[in-house]
Amino acid sequence: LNHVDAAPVSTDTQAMMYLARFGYLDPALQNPSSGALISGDSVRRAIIDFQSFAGLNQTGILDPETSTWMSKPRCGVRDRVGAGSSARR
Amino acid sequence: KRYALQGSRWRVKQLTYSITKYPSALKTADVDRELAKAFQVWEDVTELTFVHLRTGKVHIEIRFESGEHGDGDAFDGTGGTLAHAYFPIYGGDAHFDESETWTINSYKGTNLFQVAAHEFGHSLGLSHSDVRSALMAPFYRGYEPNFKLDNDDVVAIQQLYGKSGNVATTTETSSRPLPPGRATTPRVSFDDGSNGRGNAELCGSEGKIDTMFTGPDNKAYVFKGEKYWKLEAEAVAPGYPRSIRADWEGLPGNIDAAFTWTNGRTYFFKGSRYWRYTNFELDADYPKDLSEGFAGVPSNIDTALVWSGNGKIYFFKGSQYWRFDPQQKPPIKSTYPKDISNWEGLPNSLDAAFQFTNGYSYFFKNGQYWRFNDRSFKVDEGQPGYPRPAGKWWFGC
Repeated sequence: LNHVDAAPVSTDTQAMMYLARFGYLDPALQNPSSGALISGDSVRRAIIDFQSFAGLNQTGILDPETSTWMSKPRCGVRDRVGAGSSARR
Repeated sequence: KRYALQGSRWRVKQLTYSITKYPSALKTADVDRELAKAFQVWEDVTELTFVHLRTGKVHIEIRFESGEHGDGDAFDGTGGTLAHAYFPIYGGDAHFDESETWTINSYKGTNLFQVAAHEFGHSLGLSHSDVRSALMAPFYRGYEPNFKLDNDDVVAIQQLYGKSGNVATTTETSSRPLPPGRATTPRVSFDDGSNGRGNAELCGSEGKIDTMFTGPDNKAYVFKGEKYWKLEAEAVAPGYPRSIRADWEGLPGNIDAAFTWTNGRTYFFKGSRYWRYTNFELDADYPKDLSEGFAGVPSNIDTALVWSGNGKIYFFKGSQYWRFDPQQKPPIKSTYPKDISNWEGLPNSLDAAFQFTNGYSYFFKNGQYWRFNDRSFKVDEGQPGYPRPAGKWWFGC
């Protein structure tokens, strides 16, 4: 392997933590035990937002391609610097 | 699809950096060379120049750390997050995950030069780009022997720092960015520590102030004695200090506290009375007694601010504070006053407190200031730590 991937993002919880960590969902969701509530629709929109940013098909679900991209080594800075910033670009 | 600017940038073109913690698996000289190459990527297309310092204060501090390393953003071992960096407004430092297998000119492991060039893009004010081929895309693409900056990256960085080729010389010698909008005046100082632009009374050992607030024009104002100053993005605004009585009709000197509320009106407090100004004009029927509108707030308070954490008004006096919520009846709950120690790290008997336009709340006492971290609900850590000298960081001393 050229570089070692971190554990794949394959479960909804892992995906939610990833989306929260990199600015697509409320940061409080990084901690599953925080008890923060989130609607399925919010998660779906966040996945679409991530898929759009990464240039993937915008299915709104954690499909294999999306899981692969969420597992890639990457920079720890959040992709979203404030809600709606993609629109401001 | 294109680049994104975070919103802050350095005001000087010559930036210094130091590597204060090296990875264990690479030679120091190799790391120095690769990181210098990574800065060169941005030097080649802008007016920026980067100087590697071995000691002393610098703009960008670089460290190789593993796991939790003090900034609340823990690394996660091999893979996953490789590194992160802070935008200029947050200091510009860059941290790399020591647990990664950092390599040079190799398809194995993770290429240090490429990741460093990306992180330094953040240190300069670039956010992530959704152009896949851009250096500022967030995902590591593996080693690229013929690496070249993408046009998306070039356009982005030149928006912030101009194009290369006409490198300007700079007289700025300060090694740390001041809070955004703070004075970056040249370090020409007079024996009173001022820079000759009207801030002498705010500098030196007498840096004590009466109050500080953000005005309806989003400028920061400092009141002390019979005078007041307006702080512009670059320095103390020309023509200040000015007389309070000359500009604020009806307002006395030696103010206790002031803040601007969401209605755009500015409230001043002194003794047992308060004044209300709309667009710098005193409203009719003012001053009023605190009991008319701020019942429960004691007289002779130390300071007050609209706290960035929840948008409520907080009054401080000695070792106690009161929370005032205009939407509540009564606005101050019976559980107040509470002890200021709840605001971890803040001293008693404050001089001033205010919410700056960057959303942070700052507290001042005896010429020093503290920045408060609303999320952790305690004084921010920062590098250097708090308290810091207010004169140097806020008043251009």
